[in-house]
Amino acid sequence: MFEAKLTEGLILKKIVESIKDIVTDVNIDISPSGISLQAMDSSHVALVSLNLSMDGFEHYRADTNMVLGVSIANLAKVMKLADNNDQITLQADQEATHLKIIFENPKTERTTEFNLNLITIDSEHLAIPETEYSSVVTINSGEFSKICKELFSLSETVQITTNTDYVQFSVEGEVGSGQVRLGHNDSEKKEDQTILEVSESVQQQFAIRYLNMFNKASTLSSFTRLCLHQEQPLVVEFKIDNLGVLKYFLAPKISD
Amino acid sequence: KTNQARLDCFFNQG
Repeated sequence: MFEAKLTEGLILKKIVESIKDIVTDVNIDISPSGISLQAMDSSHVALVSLNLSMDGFEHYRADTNMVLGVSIANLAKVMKLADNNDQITLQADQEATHLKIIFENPKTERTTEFNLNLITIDSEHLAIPETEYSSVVTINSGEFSKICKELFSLSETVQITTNTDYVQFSVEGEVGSGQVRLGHNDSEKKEDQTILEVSESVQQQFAIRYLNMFNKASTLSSFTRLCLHQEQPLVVEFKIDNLGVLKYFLAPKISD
Repeated sequence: KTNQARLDCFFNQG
């Protein structure tokens, strides 16, 4: 038996919106301590990893580990039934064939229920090595979104360079070339802060198209954390207050 | 010219 109730259901709605363009079918792992999922996009370039702790739920019960195979496209359609102020409850029996999703609005007394059919997914689970990232950049999520969006109109690829003084996003395309450079900024206004933690500088190139997809999660978190290592994929991380973390991994583009 | 790498090159199949 699994049951989890989230008071701020909008968070779950936003999570589904933030992953539905990247992954199609996903195995959701239920454990007594929380909910997690890991899935790659069809081209194996990007990976979504979500971890939600039971502590963030108003009510959480999972007697055993369970795997719930879900079509994210269909889950997104069901989530559209939810009002932004709804509480969301997820329920599944042992050996479940469907996931029951309940939306409740205590103010308007409206309740919506949907039984989403589960599917069997043969997915490859990748073991992600523990990595000490040599550059970690914490940046306002709205600002990072905007930078990626605007640069994409100029080039398909961005080169991210880090050093102890700044992080630089540079592009080169038919239109010309240029860069946005952000220095370390720990100003009193928290939302303006850009925090650089660089032990070794990194220079890598990435497809901006994917970054734009990841940035749909910027409504979940005021800050985006970019974790870089010269020999490793980029991690774009969105912390979800009191609940968990949504991470995206992106393989770099490599020069011939 | 750049080529897009795949995650499989970095992560092991678990």
